[in-house]
Amino acid sequence: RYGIGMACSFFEGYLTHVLPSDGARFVGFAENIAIYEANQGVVFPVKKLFIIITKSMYCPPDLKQFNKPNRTDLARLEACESLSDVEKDVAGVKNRTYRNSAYKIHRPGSDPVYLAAECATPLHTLHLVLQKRALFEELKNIDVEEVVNDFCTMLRSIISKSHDCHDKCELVYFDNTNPDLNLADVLLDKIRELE
Amino acid sequence: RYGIGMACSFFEGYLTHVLPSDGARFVGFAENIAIYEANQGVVFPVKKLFIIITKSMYCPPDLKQFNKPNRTDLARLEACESLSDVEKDVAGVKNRTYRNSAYKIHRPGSDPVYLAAECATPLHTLHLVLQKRALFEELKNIDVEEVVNDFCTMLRSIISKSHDCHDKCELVYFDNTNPDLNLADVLLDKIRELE
Ligand SMILES: Nc1nc(=O)c2ncn([C@@H]3O[C@@H]4COP(=O)(O)O[C@H]5[C@@H](O)[C@H](n6cnc7c(N)ncnc76)O[C@@H]5COP(=O)(O)O[C@@H]3[C@@H]4O)c2[nH]1
Repeated sequence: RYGIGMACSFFEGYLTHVLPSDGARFVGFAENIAIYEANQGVVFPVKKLFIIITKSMYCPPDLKQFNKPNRTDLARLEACESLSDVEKDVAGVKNRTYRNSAYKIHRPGSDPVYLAAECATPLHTLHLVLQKRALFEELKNIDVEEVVNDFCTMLRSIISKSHDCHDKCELVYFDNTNPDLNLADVLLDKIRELE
Repeated sequence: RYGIGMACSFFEGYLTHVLPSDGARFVGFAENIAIYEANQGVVFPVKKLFIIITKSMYCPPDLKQFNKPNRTDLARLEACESLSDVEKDVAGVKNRTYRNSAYKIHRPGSDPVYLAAECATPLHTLHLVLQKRALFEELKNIDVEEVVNDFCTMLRSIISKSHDCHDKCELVYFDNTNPDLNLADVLLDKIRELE
């Protein structure tokens, strides 16, 4: 089942590289945030990676594209400089680079809030695959809702069992098909819950 | 089926980023090689990305690990400086980096041969997943031979139908469980066939 396989490869091919310390060159995600805070003079109230899972699997290149246009009364996301890269040799690729993004959430009448966030890329890739019917005929009978549910359930299960990763990331489900929801506010609520 | 999904996401989530020109910042793979040749003063007889698929799905960090130790009579691989990075915003990750490796094949008594090569990363990731039974119980009944066959067949089919990618990469199946085979020689044979 597609969602299950995607969750396994997302965890093993990515989260294991960027979240835990590798005992050598990479200090681990929370420390990477601490280094960024010191260099940039900012504070991240929650030092975890927020992984956003959208209902339709659509993920824009930049999270700011989820902001509501012309609504200065609402919180909005803005990308900042990225966290430090993780570089390692992987499957014949020398110095493959893994890079996480930092965003700030501007709040009307209040200080900005910083966080590390991104969408769950495998869902974005599947979203693109499903748009190219001719190339990927074999996958045309996929049920999007089932894939997203399987992906979330499997990923939560793997993360909770992983000693190295369970306390280093947060899955955030976002119904991007609901025009009344603002991602920046969904993230602020999640941060308040975790602070 | 796992291999089919992996081939689709490998193509859509990776090959489409590194092989064709994006009409803007990235000139395309063959041009990326041409730029490298000019800067480094070397020649790549075949200007395609060689994607190595191993029988056991095991992929070492560096292809030199497939060389035969203490055999100076055999061709061997050595990593060189990488090709130029492709950077783009993807699914909320700002400036995600895609990097391909260049290798030279040293031949006893002959000039070295340059090529761009790497293993098929999804197979490597699945290989790691299958080693962690406790975390990934749901996948324990996978048949490795079926997954590798499905992956190769599907990937060949997608690439052949893709106008942008079909002439920019070569799949190389390598039986890494056969001690008589030397990857450097398998690649040299492939290059001679394609020159
Ligand atoms: N050789 C190679 N170099 C790359 O830069 C690269 N990027 C992706 N891939 C492979 O293509 C396929 C599609 O990628 P996608 O991004 O949808 O899923 C990726 C993605 O969701 C996540 N991931 C991996 N690397 C990164 C990264 N640098 N930033 C964010 N997410 C990442 O973890 C999944 C599995 O990664 P891999 O198991 O390494 O193999 C992938 C995958 O098989 C790559 N393969």
